[in-house]
Amino acid sequence: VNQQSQITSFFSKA
Amino acid sequence: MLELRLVQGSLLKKVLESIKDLVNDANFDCSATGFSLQAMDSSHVALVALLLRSEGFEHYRCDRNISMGMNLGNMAKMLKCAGNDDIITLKADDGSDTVTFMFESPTQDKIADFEMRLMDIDSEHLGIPEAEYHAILIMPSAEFARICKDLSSIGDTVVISVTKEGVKFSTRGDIGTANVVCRQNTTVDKPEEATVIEMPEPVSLTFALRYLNSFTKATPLSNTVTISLSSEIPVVVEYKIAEMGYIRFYLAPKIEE
Repeated sequence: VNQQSQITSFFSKA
Repeated sequence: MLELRLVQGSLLKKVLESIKDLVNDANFDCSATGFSLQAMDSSHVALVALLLRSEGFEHYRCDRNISMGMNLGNMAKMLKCAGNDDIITLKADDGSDTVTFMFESPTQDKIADFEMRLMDIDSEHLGIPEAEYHAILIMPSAEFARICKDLSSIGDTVVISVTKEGVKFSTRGDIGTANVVCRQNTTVDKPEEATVIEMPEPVSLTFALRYLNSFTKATPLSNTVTISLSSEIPVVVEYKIAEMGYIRFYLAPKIEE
């Protein structure tokens, strides 16, 4: 099944 | 003191219409370089980044960097009161907790000003790394909007696959399946009607259609849309804003578990 990932797991806090 | 005067006020109207349903509250950052915003939707699946460069404003005064927290729904309500041909000026005094939107009709015979209370929004800025994309698609924005709308009537996720043949949008749902293939087509009389695919290597990713449909609300801003894809990282859907800047939507992929 396709699990929706989150933006925050790709872009870190600046 | 902040005073930004945008002759093409309709651009700001369109920007708000394209983000108000995705993001509720956001900080607008003003600096010498321009007027920008970066915000995630409530589920942290999508991120929008807006930039309107200072050179695009007829008058751009920003004495010091300032961040203004606004409820985008309320801001959109006020901007709806501006005419499409109005000049829109955004003003805020230092230390003030309100922002004023001034609308001037082209013949200057009608001037309106709307004042909105600012909010305190603690939002972290995310670092968006420059990525090498495996595939970059440039296509008519109306066409992309039509594909997303049509496919979302069949299924709720879309697989976007780019090969040398072209780009394929596929979905499946209870009633059946749908596939739309767009081939590279540069033999068009108007450049904005071309479909260009720069594909150093094939790529295939899965996304939730409801977010892509939300992004296509920015269609009125640009005749073309640029979609940049790379395996296992968010897709970027970018609409240029008439040589002023851009609005970029990032969407995290759905990943096989």
